[in-house]
Amino acid sequence: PACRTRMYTNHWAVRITGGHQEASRIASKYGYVNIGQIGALKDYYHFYHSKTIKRSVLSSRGTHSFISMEPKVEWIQQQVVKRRIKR
Amino acid sequence: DYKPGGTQSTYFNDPKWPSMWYMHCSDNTHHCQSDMNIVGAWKRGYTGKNVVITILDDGIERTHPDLMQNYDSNASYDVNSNDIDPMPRYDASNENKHGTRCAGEVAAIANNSHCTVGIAFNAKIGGVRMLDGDVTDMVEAKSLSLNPQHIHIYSASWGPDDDGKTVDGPASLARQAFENGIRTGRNKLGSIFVWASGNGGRSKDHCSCDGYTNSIYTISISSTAESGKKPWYLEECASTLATTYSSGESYDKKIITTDLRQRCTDSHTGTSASAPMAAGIIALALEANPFLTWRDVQHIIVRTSRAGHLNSNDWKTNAAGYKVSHLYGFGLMDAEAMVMEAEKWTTVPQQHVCVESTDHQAKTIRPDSQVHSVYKATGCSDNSNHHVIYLEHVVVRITITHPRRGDLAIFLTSPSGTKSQLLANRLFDHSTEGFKNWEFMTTHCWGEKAAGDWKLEIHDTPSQLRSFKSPGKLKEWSLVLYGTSIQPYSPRNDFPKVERVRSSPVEDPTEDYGTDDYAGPCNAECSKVGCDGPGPDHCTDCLHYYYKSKNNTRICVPNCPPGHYNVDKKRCKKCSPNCETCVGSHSDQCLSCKSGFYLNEESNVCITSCPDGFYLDKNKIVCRKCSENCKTCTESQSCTECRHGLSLYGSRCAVRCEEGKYHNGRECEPCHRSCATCAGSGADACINCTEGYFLEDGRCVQSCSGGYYLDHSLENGYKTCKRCDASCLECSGQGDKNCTSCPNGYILDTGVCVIGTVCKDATEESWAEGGFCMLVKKNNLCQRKVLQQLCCRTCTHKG
Repeated sequence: PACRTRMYTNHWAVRITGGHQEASRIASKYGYVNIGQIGALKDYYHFYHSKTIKRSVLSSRGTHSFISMEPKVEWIQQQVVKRRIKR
Repeated sequence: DYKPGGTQSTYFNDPKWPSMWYMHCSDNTHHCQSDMNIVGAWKRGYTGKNVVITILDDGIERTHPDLMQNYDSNASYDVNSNDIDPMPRYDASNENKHGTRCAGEVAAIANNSHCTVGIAFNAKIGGVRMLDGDVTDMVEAKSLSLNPQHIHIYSASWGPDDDGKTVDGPASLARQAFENGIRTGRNKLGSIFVWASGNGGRSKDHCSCDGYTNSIYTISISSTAESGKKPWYLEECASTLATTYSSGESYDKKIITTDLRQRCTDSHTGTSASAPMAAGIIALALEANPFLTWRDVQHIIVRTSRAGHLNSNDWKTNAAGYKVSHLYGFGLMDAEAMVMEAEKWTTVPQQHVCVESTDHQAKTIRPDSQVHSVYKATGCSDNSNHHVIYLEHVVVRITITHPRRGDLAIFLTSPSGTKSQLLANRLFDHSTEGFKNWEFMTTHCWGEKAAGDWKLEIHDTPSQLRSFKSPGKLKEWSLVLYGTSIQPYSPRNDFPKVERVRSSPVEDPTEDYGTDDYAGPCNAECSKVGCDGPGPDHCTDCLHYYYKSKNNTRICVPNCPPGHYNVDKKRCKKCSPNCETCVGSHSDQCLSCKSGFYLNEESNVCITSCPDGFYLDKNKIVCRKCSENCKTCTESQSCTECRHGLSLYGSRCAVRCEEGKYHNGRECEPCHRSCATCAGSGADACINCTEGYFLEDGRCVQSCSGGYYLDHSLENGYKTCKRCDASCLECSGQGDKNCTSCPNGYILDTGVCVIGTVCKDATEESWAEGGFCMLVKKNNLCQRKVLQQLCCRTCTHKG
């Protein structure tokens, strides 16, 4: 069987309560840039980390990972490339 | 103004309009079988106005002349670059043409003399650039939830790889985006997500392995070729809802659309053209009734799509009366039927979800065998909030371990006996992962009753040698039944059915749901008096006309529909059954006929074939009268049989007189003395000659003229003079070997006229080449092989 490796990006989806300002504050505290809300999904934000490898087969580890310990961070996920084909 | 019967064709000046067979096939200029009644919806006034659609793809060329006017920046975004401009990235291969092509199908401007015409040519169109970069769950969620209060319809023609081995679907964020859109989008009516069903022609993929198209939230659209045959790329699937046209084999006509760099294209579209076409049609329905919920739209599609000429060997009629197939869902979408249904639609009752958990006892799936599991469902009858009686979507959530996933095929049979294939074998899927809580969806039980025995079958057919030590296991499965606890259709939704091919699925029309006091806007066809609902059947009084449906509901319309006529100022009454338009209800008051019938121009009755004395006109609409002398004819003056007492002369019928006489219009007169029979006076009107005379080009002569020979074979018992072969001046018989003299420039050589440049024995002074022949002879040139040809065939080797 073909070995499908996960490809991690330097983008994160984060669920933070407390609004946009709070999200930006937490983002900057850990070196992320808050790109903004994810579409119409309330409390979900798009974070970007410029000092993380753009694409990697390993998920990112470092001090920025401690963001998950913030009380207002309910969920965080490093984004993985999904193969999508135009039909 | 709507003119029924397709007698007046729509025309746009866009250069590709005449080739857009899938929009106006019914005008009979194309030999197509059926279109999607787009023009019919347009004629009812729906062109997509105030409806917003976005294409989730690789961007949109917003400067394209066909898109510019309808472009909506609020329905657009560049997710890949995180800015507001979704212009595609241009490269040498034009890789990012896909979104622009899809957009043209939906909303290319009409009548701008540039390229093509979109199905909803007055709709607003946007594009999301999201496939030209790394696609992640977040990228998908951003795209699927872009501006859900502004955008009505999202169209996607992409998905997980169709390589026949991938099983993938929306992850948590995209899933939330779908749910969010359904719950809150379009002011809580629900966003409409249209999806291109899989594109697995080369890899025999199965679209149940694509979690996007397999979702209850997406309207999964499959494709058919112009011929109605299965295109090579089409994936069979129980979750497909309906079908639109797309490209097929090389000989099938193509779909035309806008292309990158402001161009126009008719290249192969695959399944991708089908989703935007469906999105365009849905836009027309939303214009007809902006209050349709996301489920109303799916119900309307189910009720109006039709099998038509679509070719599939698995069409079946489910217990609710719907014809459905794994290739095409409920069939080809019908825009006119959809807008008509939308106009008078009453919102379906609240959706109930009933999760029936079957026993969790694992069952072993052995190679070359089948596992059956039967579950007796109640449809959650003990819980009024979840009780499902009338089914919509049915989902089977399943966990299977298996050493080779591609060897599995799964079937589900409803209590009414409708069997759907949830998964087919996949040759290339070698995965050992099995299915973990994977949701398979079927639409095939739509309208059926939920309660009863549901049967799950899993077939394991090893495609290659496999270890028998670790057989597969059905670990658990559950049934998620979606539907309503009361009859979804108001009796109002049951008209018009005149054009429908299927019978009404309504089982108990008395089971209606109450109408509350209504404070919303009235339909455009209501007069100022008011209404008690949004549909044209809710008007207290009509602005123009009304007709009565089978259940006596009054429907307001701008013009009387086909098969009706104006009785007085406002009322439309039914024509006789075979009439399309009429001036009264009697069978002899038709003005035009329904398909399959022809109007008798004399009696104004619609008939299935023209009687004797009538012929079918060029347009195959009217039986016209033959000339009065004909019994049958192909045109007015072209008789094929004559009335009694008349005889056929060529294609004309004339009175039969005794031998040797003809009819001059009043009486029979003798023929010319040389004629035995004739068609008129004079020697030139002979049909046969008297004895001693021979017929020569309609004249009777005593001996054949120059250029004619006497043919001794008897024609109608008479000898005739026939014209010599064109090569002869005079002749003794037929053909080019019986010449007796030749035209100027030719000489006679044993009955054949040959060109005069040929020497005769190289001595005779021929008209042109005599000197040359002498020269040949003098110098013995004929002995030289190369020069023999110069003296033609009269040389001898002696010179």
